[in-house]
Amino acid sequence: MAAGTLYTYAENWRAYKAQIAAQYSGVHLKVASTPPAFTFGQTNRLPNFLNSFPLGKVPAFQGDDGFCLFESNAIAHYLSTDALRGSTPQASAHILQWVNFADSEIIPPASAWVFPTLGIMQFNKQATEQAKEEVKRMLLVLNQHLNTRTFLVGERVTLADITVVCSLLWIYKQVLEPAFREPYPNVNRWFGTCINQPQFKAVLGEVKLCEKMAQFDA
Amino acid sequence: MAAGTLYTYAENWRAYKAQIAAQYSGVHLKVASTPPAFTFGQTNRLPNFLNSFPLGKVPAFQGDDGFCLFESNAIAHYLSTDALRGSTPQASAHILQWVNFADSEIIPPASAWVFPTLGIMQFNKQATEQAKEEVKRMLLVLNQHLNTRTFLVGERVTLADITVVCSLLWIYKQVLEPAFREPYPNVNRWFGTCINQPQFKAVLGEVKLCEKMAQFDA
Amino acid sequence: GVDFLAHERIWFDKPRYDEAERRFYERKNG
Repeated sequence: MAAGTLYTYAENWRAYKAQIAAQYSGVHLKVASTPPAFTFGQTNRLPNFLNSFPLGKVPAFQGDDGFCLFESNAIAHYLSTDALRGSTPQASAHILQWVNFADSEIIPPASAWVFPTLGIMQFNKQATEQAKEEVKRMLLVLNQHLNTRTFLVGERVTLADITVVCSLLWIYKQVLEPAFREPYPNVNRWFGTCINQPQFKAVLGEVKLCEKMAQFDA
Repeated sequence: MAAGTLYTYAENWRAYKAQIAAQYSGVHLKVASTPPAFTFGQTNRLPNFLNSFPLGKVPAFQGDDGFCLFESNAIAHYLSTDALRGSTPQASAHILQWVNFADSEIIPPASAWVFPTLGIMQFNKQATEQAKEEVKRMLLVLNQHLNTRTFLVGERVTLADITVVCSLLWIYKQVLEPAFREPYPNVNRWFGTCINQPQFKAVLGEVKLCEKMAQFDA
Repeated sequence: GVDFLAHERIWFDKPRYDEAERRFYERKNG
């Protein structure tokens, strides 16, 4: 695949998926996240941006050859190696399974729990408690799966690991305090293994794990 | 890929994606959706089901070789041909883009609008009005994309078409009455083309388009 | 980054919809 530009705002966990994939594939990826290259809320509302990316959403990728792509999973997939995508049909299928798991089982409750602690959403006690239960259920499934596995699919990092790690970032940083995450040692081990891979570190930097569960920030 | 069994409840649009893909690939797919093969709410809570499919959700696929897979997009992908998945890296990326578009831009507002009309959820006027606006926005994007295209990606049916069609089924059958869908002629043309493909027809049967927008079913 | 996160489209209600759908189809399937 060709080199290109990834339009995004800074510290966008969705963009991290594509950026980490590019670290593995060696694709030269320019990240346009600050003025003058990209101003979120302005650049992505301009006609020429919307011509290429009709939803105006980021991350959005434009190859140096003009190829345009939106939806973060599609971009990460495009910038990946064959190994990241899965070297057999069954591996590819399992990778897609976990990528979809991240979107459907992790992101909704993780966001519902974390956003009020970041002060970007109203706090609702019932919604937060329900989100916590969903997160516990999800972590239990992951923990059982990772009982005898180093990575989610196969013996090496794949897009499954990249996607699920990026989807768990906010809760590991904001709310999964040590006592809360203690029942999921396999997930903690796997998460630590991944974020310490050089390709993850190059994008995420040092990930500081939650020490005390953040509460609603009014 | 091997033949296998798809566990689901009947008339599950998520399962249709996999079933249509199997029509194209010729994979022999047993659909277990009724007793005694499968009783939704019972079979999927049994320990041996949860061993294979830890979320207990359907559709769930088990190959005759024992290979287990959940998440409908992963199953549809696994049961597809290379042509359905995209014959070039760029085509594959665009297909993934539209598959994710379906999950993020179609399903949330479609569910919010349609569920009350099916008696699945309580009616909320504000949520319904917001959902209608989001559906209009989404249909506009699709309509513009399909202005000069017969299919979403390339010159033939791909997983993109299968996924987006199945995701639009509820709204085309329940709420997109003729006046509401009139501003989106390209989408209507494309939708009609797809549902009349033999492989779609074999799974969906005759799709009766909405004649009058369904209202809240108490 | 946090401010822009507020603009993200997240289906917060998804678990609620999944649950409603599950119950509906469980009832429908007896």
